[in-house]
Amino acid sequence: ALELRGITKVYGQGETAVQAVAGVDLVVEHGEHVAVMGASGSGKSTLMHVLGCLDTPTSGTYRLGGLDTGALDDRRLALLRNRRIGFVFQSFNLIPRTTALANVELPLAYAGVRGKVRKERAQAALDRVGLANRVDHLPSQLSGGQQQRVAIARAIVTEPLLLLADEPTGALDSHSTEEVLQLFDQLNAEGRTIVVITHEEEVAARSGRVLRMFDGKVYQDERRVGR
Amino acid sequence: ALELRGITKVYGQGETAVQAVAGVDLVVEHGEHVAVMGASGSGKSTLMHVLGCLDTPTSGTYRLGGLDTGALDDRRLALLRNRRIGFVFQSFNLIPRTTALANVELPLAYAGVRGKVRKERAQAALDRVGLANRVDHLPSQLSGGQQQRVAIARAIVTEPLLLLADEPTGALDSHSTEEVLQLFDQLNAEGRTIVVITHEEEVAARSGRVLRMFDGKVYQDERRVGR
Ligand SMILES: Nc1ncnc2c1ncn2[C@@H]1O[C@H](COP(=O)(O)OP(=O)(O)OP(=O)(O)O)[C@@H](O)[C@H]1O
Ligand SMILES: Nc1ncnc2c1ncn2[C@@H]1O[C@H](COP(=O)(O)OP(=O)(O)OP(=O)(O)O)[C@@H](O)[C@H]1O
Ligand SMILES: [Mg+2]
Ligand SMILES: [Mg+2]
Repeated sequence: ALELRGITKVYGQGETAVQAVAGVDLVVEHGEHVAVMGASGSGKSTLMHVLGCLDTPTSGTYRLGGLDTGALDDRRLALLRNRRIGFVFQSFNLIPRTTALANVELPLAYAGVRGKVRKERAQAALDRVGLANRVDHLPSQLSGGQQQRVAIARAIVTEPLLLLADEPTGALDSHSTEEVLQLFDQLNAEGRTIVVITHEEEVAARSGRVLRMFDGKVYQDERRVGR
Repeated sequence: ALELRGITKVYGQGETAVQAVAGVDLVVEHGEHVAVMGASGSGKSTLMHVLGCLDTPTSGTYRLGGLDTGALDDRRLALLRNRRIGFVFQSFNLIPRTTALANVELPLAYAGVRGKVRKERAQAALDRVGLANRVDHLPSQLSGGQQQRVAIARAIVTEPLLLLADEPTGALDSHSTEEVLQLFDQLNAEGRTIVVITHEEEVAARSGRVLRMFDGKVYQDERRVGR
């Protein structure tokens, strides 16, 4: 389970300080499929950075799978992220001048997976997002939607327990969007926890619960019946 | 008017060559508002790069406002772009470590607009996209939707005759999307030609004409009645 208590995140200081997250209490049980919606600048990506242990909160506590993340040093946080969490970032964050395949292999390399198995798993992940014929392309040689799908492949290749996806279908047409949503349904059915930030109602409709943010707070938390 | 005849764009060579645009004939009259839709990888961004003179076609001709772009050297193409075209790129292409204001001032600086007027115009453009209170933030200190809106402000600050926007609302919630679409309607009412790449039907619905691409070709060209 993910447990946030009294979480705030402030950027900057004094007059120009920005309260990106302004007090969030939240429990996400293991295996849930949650969507996060809200206005531009309302704190969604910042909240995801806290959930993914990429950013330490300014105040409050975050327990992930029972562990108090505030008590872990950087090295243990890095291990935790690599072993348990998959990220799809809002701007993809692919490594330039590095092939799609090498980009997807990276989290496996960090986890100590060996060359041959690593390549096979990366190839399989790219296959799952329909990019088998683009494995040797560099990010600059891929369309926007293809780059986004490489980012998705990289997020799932380690078979993470928690998938955090920030606007994962933002650059995709309806056909590719549907393929990605079915992939997420499949991963959720395998027991993985999924948190998706999205501004599209049709994407949010696929999750069992929708959180809505405004000015750094969660003002609505709605569970769907029968999911 | 924009006139494309027999336009192709091929990346790479031999076995691995990719026909990103595979034969497009198209006329867009001055003042039109056109949407371009199609599957991921179907050639939309590549087509936009040709329309914006950022990429020379592999074959075919492109006349922009009566000028044969194939006959212009790099310096004249750069001038043409700066004076007549505004770009919103799919991945924003903001300059890191440079404030939002400075990013928006850049096309004006290239056009030789002086410091005080330049700052005022850049400030006004950021105001139009609701970012008056973020002018001194760096791209890394802005949310995804805020970065996208800075890119839009930069695209309109030179008051271009042609606006080319690649997924300009991809990172925006419905409220910000509506504001941007109204801004585009306003620009179009001022007589500017607008070409928007989008995968969202609600965005395409705001244009007078929708082109649909697949495998590098335009397979459908539909004008709306009464627009
Ligand atoms: N520099 C390049 N080298 C090789 N192939 C390229 C290059 N740039 C683009 N491509 C390929 O050309 C095709 C069309 O790309 P383009 O970016 O125009 O697609 P798109 O319609 O904009 O897609 P999306 O909706 O995903 O943004 C893609 O299959 C892409 O892999
Ligand atoms: N490093 C930073 N320094 C200063 N302010 C920041 C920084 N990072 C984010 N912000 C501010 O925090 C607020 C929340 O940002 P966040 O990225 O979480 O929003 P978001 O909900 O993801 O928005 P979007 O839908 O546009 O992606 C924004 O107003 C942004 O300007
Ligand atoms: Mg965001
Ligand atoms: Mg594109």
